[in-house]
Amino acid sequence: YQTFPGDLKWDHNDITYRVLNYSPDMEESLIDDAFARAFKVWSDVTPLTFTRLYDGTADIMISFGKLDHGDPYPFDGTDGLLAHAYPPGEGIQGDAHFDDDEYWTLGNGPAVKTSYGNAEGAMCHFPFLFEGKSYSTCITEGRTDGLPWCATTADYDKDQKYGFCPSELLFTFGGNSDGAECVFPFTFLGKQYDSCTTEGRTDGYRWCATTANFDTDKKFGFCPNRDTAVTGGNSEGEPCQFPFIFLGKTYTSCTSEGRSDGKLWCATTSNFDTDQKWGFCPDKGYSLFLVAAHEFGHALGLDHSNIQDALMFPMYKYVADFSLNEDDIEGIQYLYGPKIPTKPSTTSSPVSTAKPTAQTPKPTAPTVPTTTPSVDACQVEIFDTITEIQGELHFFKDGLYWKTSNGGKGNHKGPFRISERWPALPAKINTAFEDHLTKKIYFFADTRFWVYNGQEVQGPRRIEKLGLPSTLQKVEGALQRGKGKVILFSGENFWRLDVKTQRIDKGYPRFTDQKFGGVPVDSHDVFLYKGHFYFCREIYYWRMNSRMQVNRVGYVKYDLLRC
Amino acid sequence: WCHPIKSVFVKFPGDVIKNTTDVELAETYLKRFGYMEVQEKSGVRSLVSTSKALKKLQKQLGLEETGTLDKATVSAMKQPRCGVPDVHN
Repeated sequence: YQTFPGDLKWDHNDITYRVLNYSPDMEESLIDDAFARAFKVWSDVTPLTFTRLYDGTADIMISFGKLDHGDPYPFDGTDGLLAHAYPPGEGIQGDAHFDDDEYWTLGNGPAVKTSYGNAEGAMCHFPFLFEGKSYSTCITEGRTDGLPWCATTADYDKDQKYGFCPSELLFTFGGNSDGAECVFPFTFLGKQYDSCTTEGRTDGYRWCATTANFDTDKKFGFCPNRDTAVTGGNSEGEPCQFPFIFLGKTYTSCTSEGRSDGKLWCATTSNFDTDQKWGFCPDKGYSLFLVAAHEFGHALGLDHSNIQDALMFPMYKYVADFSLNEDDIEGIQYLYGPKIPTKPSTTSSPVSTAKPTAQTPKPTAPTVPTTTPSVDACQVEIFDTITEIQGELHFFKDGLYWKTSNGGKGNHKGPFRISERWPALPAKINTAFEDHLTKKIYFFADTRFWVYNGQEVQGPRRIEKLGLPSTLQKVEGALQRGKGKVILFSGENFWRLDVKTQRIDKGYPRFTDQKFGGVPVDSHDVFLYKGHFYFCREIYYWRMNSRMQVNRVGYVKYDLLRC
Repeated sequence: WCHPIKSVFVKFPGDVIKNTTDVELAETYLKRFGYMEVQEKSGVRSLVSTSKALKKLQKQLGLEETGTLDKATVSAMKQPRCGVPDVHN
């Protein structure tokens, strides 16, 4: 292994990262997951922890770009250079860039995650049978609305499991339309478009308007690539058009005809001879997980290795069942030391301060309790509190809680008993939040609070210990603001808590409507979720983005719980 | 098997045809990834011969250290890879 000159490394172990933008090749949650797994490769063998930030400056800023993407080292189109990263330090140091002229997958061809349908966001299963015919791509057969779909098992005729494939008819990403789908036709600079376009952009990304008129409404989003989208050629991102005519002959699948390099290509209109529009067919692509794990090695201070099986070897090689090579482990532990074994987590642990009571059951992972009370979350009018824990929204009510699944895209699960997962807590919780840096979970009930670190608990303690006034009856909401700061709401006021010192900062309280204009000042719950602030009152929520603009009002039950 | 052996080759519009010679490819590659310059201890940079640079590359990539632009080395240069230079000057 090698390190950079001067053994460049981070001077802290709790590393933060932020994903600045996405590639149209894979659905956002797949990209998030690939990056999270790539960081876990290194946290598994060192004391390092990796926490994702949704705004502000993180140690490792991750982005996709093409050709000249703003630093002195331009990419080079398809193949060749795949990505690069900078050694630890300030500014661009520590950042990782990925070449979006590459076809990003999980290394084995199109990685298509479905949405809606009845497969709860499962991946497409290629090939699959539909009405006795085998398909290896998303299809529109059987539908009149033109939405591409796929089966999530090998045989749709038998299993009837399906979901919709990413397409601009279903959603967009980025832009300023919160994921709304494209509207066709739309008007741009006076011209009508009935499909995604790169017009008006220099970076080659396809986009569309999410209203009928971009010139007046200025609402847009980027188009996800379909699984049959081509790369390179002169129609990047457009789907293959089957059948198409080439030299007078009809083709119903990709072909290498006409090329000396044997690469498979297709036309993106029905007639290549007249329209001359084409691109390369999707192949296995490059595993974003493997390339990211390599680049994050650089971002942590490792240089290239000359061991061909090492992750830090400079050439790309797809490996199905990946594991770190000894050379990589020696290198990263030379910089940061080995992973510190975690203490066994039993309540009898000497550091736990919770008073074990006869009823305290042995802490176990939450499972659906066998005697589940028949309370349906969709019948609950107002929840005691709502908060995101380990990526899933949790809805608390009278000793029970429900949680979303699949990062909020699947159906909610539960109810579970609070006492089974957090035995020290009372039935009624006013607010709760998970500290992004330490992963500790804070629970507030009336004038008391508890801090759970895994299964270890501290508390109850009085909220005055944090520096809140003794007259305060309860904390009604919490917003994590990064850099170890959390905003606590009560009544028409809010305070800023420094989680590290566990004290309220000077200069508080302040009035909620001074900083959070446009939301109810008497919200009974406030929480952060996927980078947005949610203010709840009765059955409604007001959603505010990081620029303090209310950009949605909706129903807790339908939008968050997905009833 | 009934496919015609002799195919027609077409020029595709917008096709990024990389018709660089192997020598040009090698020169660009060795320069881009830091093999052509060496920084002396005194901090002075000096150029090294292509043969020496090729040997260094071949050692890094686990290839036979011939110092010549042999087939295996050209093939390796055409493989997809990380953009971080191998040698930091």
